[in-house]
Amino acid sequence: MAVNFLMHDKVWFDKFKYDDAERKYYEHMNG
Amino acid sequence: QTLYTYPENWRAFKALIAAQYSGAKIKVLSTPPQFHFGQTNKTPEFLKKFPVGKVPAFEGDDGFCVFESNAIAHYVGNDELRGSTKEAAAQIIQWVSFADSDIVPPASTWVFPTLGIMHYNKQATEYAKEEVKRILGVLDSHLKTRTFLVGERVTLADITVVCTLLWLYKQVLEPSFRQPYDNVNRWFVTCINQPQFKAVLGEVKLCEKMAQFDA
Amino acid sequence: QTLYTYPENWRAFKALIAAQYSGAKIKVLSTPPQFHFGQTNKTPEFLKKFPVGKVPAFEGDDGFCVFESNAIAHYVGNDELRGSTKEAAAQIIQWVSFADSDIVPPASTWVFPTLGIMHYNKQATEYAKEEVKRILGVLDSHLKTRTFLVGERVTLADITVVCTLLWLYKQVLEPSFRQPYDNVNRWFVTCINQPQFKAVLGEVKLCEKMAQFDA
Repeated sequence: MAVNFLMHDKVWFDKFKYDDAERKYYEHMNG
Repeated sequence: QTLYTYPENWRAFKALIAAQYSGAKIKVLSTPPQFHFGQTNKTPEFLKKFPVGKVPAFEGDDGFCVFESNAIAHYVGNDELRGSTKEAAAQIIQWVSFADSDIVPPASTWVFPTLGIMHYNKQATEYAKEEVKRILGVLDSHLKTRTFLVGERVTLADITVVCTLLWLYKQVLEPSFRQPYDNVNRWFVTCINQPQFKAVLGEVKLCEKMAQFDA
Repeated sequence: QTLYTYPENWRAFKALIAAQYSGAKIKVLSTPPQFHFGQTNKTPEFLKKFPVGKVPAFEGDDGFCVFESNAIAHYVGNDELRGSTKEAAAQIIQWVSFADSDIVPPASTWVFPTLGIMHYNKQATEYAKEEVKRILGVLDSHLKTRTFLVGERVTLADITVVCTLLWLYKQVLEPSFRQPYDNVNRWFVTCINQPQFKAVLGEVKLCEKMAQFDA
């Protein structure tokens, strides 16, 4: 089934964790 | 001109819809024996043309090769789709980047478990749902006063964001969830009913019941 | 023309280097009282211009507003940087997409713990190191026969990939790790020594000792 190919899709599932950490770090640096 | 991909690849749809607007003729190779995902894209001759081995991958009849779906859609499109002014071109890139950076991760986190291609994680899914609400809110206020995302006609911005939202609208955005975002719903339905979108996507059935994870 | 960002933001460097090539004059607002990251970008007037509230964000003197770093770099650049043919433009977008999709995730995973931004995770870091080796390998074979990524001169592809690799080269790519990729090293050093890059990045000191995570 075509859906199974989707599992090979390259997705950064943890992106939100990194975005959040980066935002907090620079907010803190500029605090 | 040839597009290598696996079947039903939403990233490939972007280029195919762009080609419908520009009139570019593209042959899609997506099933054996012409193309066997996981094998053909690992062969030396494929990697020589496309060193990262990813699909979709495009080969022009002049031998010009390019990978990355946004690059392919840009190449097979036309100036209208790419943005005819500096401002329009920049705003189109803005929405294309927004789709890749802000929509793809939460959309995949929410949808993949409902397709049974990834384990369900309650916390991640709940977070993804909130992210999707944020994204739809941004698009909804932008589309309050606009028919399309950039300028007065369909561009690569609409094609890219529609294709990126496709699985969400088909799989989990049930009427009660999408109800607050009627500008986005109007825009999405307008786009998928354009003949150039329909030629590639066929009939898109909007989700009626939010799919749960497929244990 | 104004660029809102926090200081030392590699995503903002892309637009500032592009502006060095095009001659666009950009005022950077990155510190209080003009711009306070975490506060200014959450105010209603900022969100009215930039609904996603992310930086870098750009406002032209004609009031034209655009967010997403690739869109800003495209807007403040010039045709030379954007690619003067359809093929060059597509290949530039290919490398810009490759940087965002294939370089940013492992680079962040490896570098963030060494800056104290994220907790260290041994397995994730080891995987990221392997991904960085794969990426450098792809770039190295592409640059074996080329001075720059697309065509014979600096384009947005070089500017974007250099800025995306910046933290890796400064923080963790010690000589023994980067030794196998001498085409990439040559290209990277050539770019950062261009006056337009140096005007923005200053002196870039390549990593001598791989930084370990900062507990």
